Amino acid sequence: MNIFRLAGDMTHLLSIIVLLLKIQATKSCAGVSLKTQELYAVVFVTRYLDLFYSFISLYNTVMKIIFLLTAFTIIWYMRKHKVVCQTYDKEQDTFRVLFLIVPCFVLALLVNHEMSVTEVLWTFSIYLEAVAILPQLVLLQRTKNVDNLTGNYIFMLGSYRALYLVNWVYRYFTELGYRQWIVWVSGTVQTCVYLDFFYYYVQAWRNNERMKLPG
Amino acid sequence: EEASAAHDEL
Repeated sequence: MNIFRLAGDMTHLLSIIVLLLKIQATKSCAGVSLKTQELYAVVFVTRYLDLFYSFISLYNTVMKIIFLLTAFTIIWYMRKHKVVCQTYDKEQDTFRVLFLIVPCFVLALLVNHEMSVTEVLWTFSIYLEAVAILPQLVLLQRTKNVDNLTGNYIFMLGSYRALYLVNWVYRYFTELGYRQWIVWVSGTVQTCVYLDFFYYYVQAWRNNERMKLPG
Repeated sequence: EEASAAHDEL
């Protein structure tokens, strides 16, 4: 494992911790999209099925379990926690997730490495992760005001993906025959989804202002 | 071969 990959994973982990701390400390999930969080849960469940049949490293296993547990913890807070669930913007978070799930699944059936259940589900999770942030970005666009923690959460999620891109470039030059077209293309799409957000985030940071999205 | 290599990432 190279430093870019590790930095990417740590940024991903940190983004989740920031979101959980925000929810716990403020007892509020205002501005957070439950749809996006549920999509991430689907992504992790379908991707980490290999926990049952392959072992890569202790690091790998532990991280997978942490991602799964934290995803379900966040969903639990937003759906079941007495105080937190009342702060959820249900009326604003109306993205039709089937418009993401169905095309990703069809694409996974058509473009994959191997026509097996686990491999198709793994490929589906790669495609779905690329677009899973969209309900969150749409919610942000609707509610306009972006609180600091939600902004940092999304910024870190985007940074994690950008670091993975650097990791793939590094691996391409250091590992003989390393090629991952499905992962590379999806990862590039996923990073591009954040570009607009990055622009406004950096602008707010440079001007020392609270982040606002244009109407 | 390619498939298993991809699974070492998270």
